[in-house]
Amino acid sequence: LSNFDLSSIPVKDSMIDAEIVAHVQLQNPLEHALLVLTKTGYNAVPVLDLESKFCGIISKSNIVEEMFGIEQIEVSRLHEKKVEDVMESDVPTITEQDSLEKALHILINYSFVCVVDEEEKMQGIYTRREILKQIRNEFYR
Amino acid sequence: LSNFDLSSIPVKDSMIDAEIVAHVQLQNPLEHALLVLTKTGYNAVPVLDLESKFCGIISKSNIVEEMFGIEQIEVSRLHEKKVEDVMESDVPTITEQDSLEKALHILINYSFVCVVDEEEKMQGIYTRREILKQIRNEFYR
Ligand SMILES: Nc1ncnc2c1ncn2[C@@H]1O[C@@H]2COP(=O)(O)O[C@H]3[C@@H](O)[C@H](n4cnc5c(N)ncnc54)O[C@@H]3COP(=O)(O)O[C@H]2[C@H]1O
Ligand SMILES: Nc1ncnc2c1ncn2[C@@H]1O[C@@H]2COP(=O)(O)O[C@H]3[C@@H](O)[C@H](n4cnc5c(N)ncnc54)O[C@@H]3COP(=O)(O)O[C@H]2[C@H]1O
Repeated sequence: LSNFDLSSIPVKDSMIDAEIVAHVQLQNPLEHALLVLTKTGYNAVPVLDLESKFCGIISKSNIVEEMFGIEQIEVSRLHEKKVEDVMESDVPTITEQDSLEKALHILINYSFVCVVDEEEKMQGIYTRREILKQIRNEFYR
Repeated sequence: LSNFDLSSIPVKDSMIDAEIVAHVQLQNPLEHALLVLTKTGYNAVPVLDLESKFCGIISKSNIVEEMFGIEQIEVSRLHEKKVEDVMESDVPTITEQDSLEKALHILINYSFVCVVDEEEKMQGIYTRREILKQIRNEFYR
């Protein structure tokens, strides 16, 4: 029926290149990160350090949760805290040579996964939308 | 290799039942909607009317964009505006009998799709995570 084999296709061919991946820096204040997320329209983006090494993921949720004070929404915390204070650093990454099958397992739990080289520099991201398009093209072109 | 055929599997079997789908009402103020989204941890949820009919989707983005005033973050707008003022109403829906193939096409552009009956009442949602799990189980159990 189909010799569709995700384990033989490397991520490299269909990943979103680092150049067009919106991201923030470890040291950015949360207010800046929220602005980036709002302007780009993404719910979560990678966090890089000054050498473009992947450090984690920051989401709108991480930031908005920080705003909810005891009684009401408190915007001041957004000036005080930084990306590195609230980001999620314990997230899986893959390399360009890894297969779509490996990406599939990760994308069940994460809406995107960062592609990094041997020095942990971000080369791109691979998203659920990309893998679903690949699957649709294989089965239903 | 595999007789995996998404067009023959109805959504019904693997959808997330309406009972456990977080949602908000048309008339809720945005502050309430933001609290629901923050507490549940979801970036977007369905919007229902008083008869449980599906009306649209509201996302954290819709609400956070509303907060960005001319000079700074203005929380007051969240008390003034309602869910129906900022939600996205022009979104596709499917029925219980629709196939995973039909869901796949929609899930390329939306992270979830609402399942409705003939009266537009929400019966559940079908998500990217669900379809990716189904695909993984078919190919890589
Ligand atoms: N500006 C836009 N135009 C058209 N559709 C849009 C869009 N923004 C979001 N979407 C749609 O909404 C889905 C979820 O976006 P979200 O921002 O939660 O989650 C995104 C975001 O966290 C991240 N992402 C995607 N592209 C990115 C980029 N260029 N830079 C940084 N992060 C990105 O990967 C996640 C999954 O993305 P995916 O494409 O699978 O899925 C996207 C896409 O189908
Ligand atoms: N509390 C939690 N526990 C574990 N993992 C979590 C989680 N919240 C989010 N995730 C993970 O993050 C993905 C994106 O969530 P998001 O809230 O942007 O996007 C969600 C959300 O907008 C909506 N959604 C999912 N379950 C829902 C529910 N029970 N009620 C209302 N909306 C739901 O469907 C979208 C896609 O969901 P999907 O499961 O494919 O994908 C989810 C899931 O893999």
